[in-house]
Amino acid sequence: MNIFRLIGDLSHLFAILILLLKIWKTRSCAGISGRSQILFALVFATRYLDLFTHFISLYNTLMKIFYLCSSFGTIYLMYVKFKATYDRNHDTFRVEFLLIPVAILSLIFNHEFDVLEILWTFSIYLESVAILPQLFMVSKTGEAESITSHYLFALGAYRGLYILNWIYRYYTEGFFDLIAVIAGIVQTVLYCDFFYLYITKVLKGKRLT
Amino acid sequence: DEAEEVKDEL
Repeated sequence: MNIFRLIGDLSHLFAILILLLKIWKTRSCAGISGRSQILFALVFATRYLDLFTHFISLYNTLMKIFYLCSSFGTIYLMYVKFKATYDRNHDTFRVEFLLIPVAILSLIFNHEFDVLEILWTFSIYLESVAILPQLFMVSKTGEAESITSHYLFALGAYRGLYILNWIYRYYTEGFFDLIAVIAGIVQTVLYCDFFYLYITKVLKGKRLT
Repeated sequence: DEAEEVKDEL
């Protein structure tokens, strides 16, 4: 564990929490892509199957359980409890355009042709593009509430910090995971345009439009 | 059997 990894994890945790709190406090999930949330839940469900096979640390186990519960909780709030506020007319990104290529890629480019390993690879590739329905929704409606912008910033910052963590681990431990690094770079690049808007607009108190 | 790589990242 190094500082980049820790802040990255905390940023991820913070992103999930502000999304849940936003939905809970405003009793509304307007502006949030349910499709991205389903993809994230699928990412956690396919990646954290190792909860049943390996124990790494209490920190690792608790974080995994939190991510799993919170992502399914978010889906419950969006599709059941506050269903009426879900903006489905603007959430129209075709997720099969992500799921099918990601499934094929994970079958071809993986560390080992083994069920758990392929599912892990699938989750890494899927996570890198899972935000696209949300970004598509923001671009379609042409705006995002500040709280949604903070959520996106924290979520994007997390993988960016993981890249610093991988650079640090490469020099200190010789650790290098090509699949995670490439997917992590793709994931961070997808947020770049948003980061620019966030810094130039949202932090100056303007709405993201 | 070679040692399995344990994935400690989230």
